[in-house]
Amino acid sequence: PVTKRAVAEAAQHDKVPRPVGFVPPPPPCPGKIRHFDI
Amino acid sequence: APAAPPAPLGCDDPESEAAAEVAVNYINGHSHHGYKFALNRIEDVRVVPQGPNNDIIFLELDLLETKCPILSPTPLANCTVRSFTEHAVEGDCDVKLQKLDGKISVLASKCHSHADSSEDISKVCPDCPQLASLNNTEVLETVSAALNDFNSKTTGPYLRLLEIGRGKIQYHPAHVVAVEFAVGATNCSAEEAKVNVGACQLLPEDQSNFGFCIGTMVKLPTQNLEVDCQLYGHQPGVTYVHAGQDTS
Repeated sequence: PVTKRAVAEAAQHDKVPRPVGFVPPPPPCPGKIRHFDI
Repeated sequence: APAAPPAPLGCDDPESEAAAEVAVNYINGHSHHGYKFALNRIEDVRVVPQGPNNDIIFLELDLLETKCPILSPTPLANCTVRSFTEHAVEGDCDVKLQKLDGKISVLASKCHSHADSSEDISKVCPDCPQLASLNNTEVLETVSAALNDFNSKTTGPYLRLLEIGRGKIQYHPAHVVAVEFAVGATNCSAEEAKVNVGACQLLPEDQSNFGFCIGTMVKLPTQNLEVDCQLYGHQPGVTYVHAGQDTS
């Protein structure tokens, strides 16, 4: 049980910490709709 | 360390929008029928570098039909996009462009257009008139009646039909046929045409004068025909390519 917990915690710390309020950039395509979508 | 490859171009990046504008102007400039199209969405963009200051750009564009006939001198920016309930027509285009020393030009384009589905329109607007096929009998009859009516009353040149742009038929609450068609001025006055209409030919290219008519025939409850035609005046270099002579 100790090993499992340690791995879980380590894995947690490896993740890149995201700043609070991080918003991923919009996908590059498709672009914005200028009139309406059919 | 080698420089990181440039981030892929986004569909809303200024460079993509500049390329799309060149593409849409090219498409409208090389189309001879129907209406002008406006950009609705850049679906995809792909850049293939060819060397210094030399890129090939592949664009996938979503266009929407405007109310401006293709022969109209109205700038595209002033052309209203046909609304969803007016039975919109969408164009899908794949365009290959080259950006050489900062100048963008079209190498090839392929488009096809299709009207929105009748079901979609009916869902949103059950009583909205729907597009009919251009060889629908009621559409053909209404175009003929409208053009004859206009020619019988005009003091200007006798007009000949170039092409039917669209026809819509509504059945509720009244039976109405609405048509739009392109016309060309002939070398006859309306009076001369009454004598010998066979002699009335479209004006030669250096004097051509194209226009556009909108006609509405109310069939029920009582028959009533309204038509309005506007001529654009001579536009140097603007020619009408009769269907069938067109190049893809």
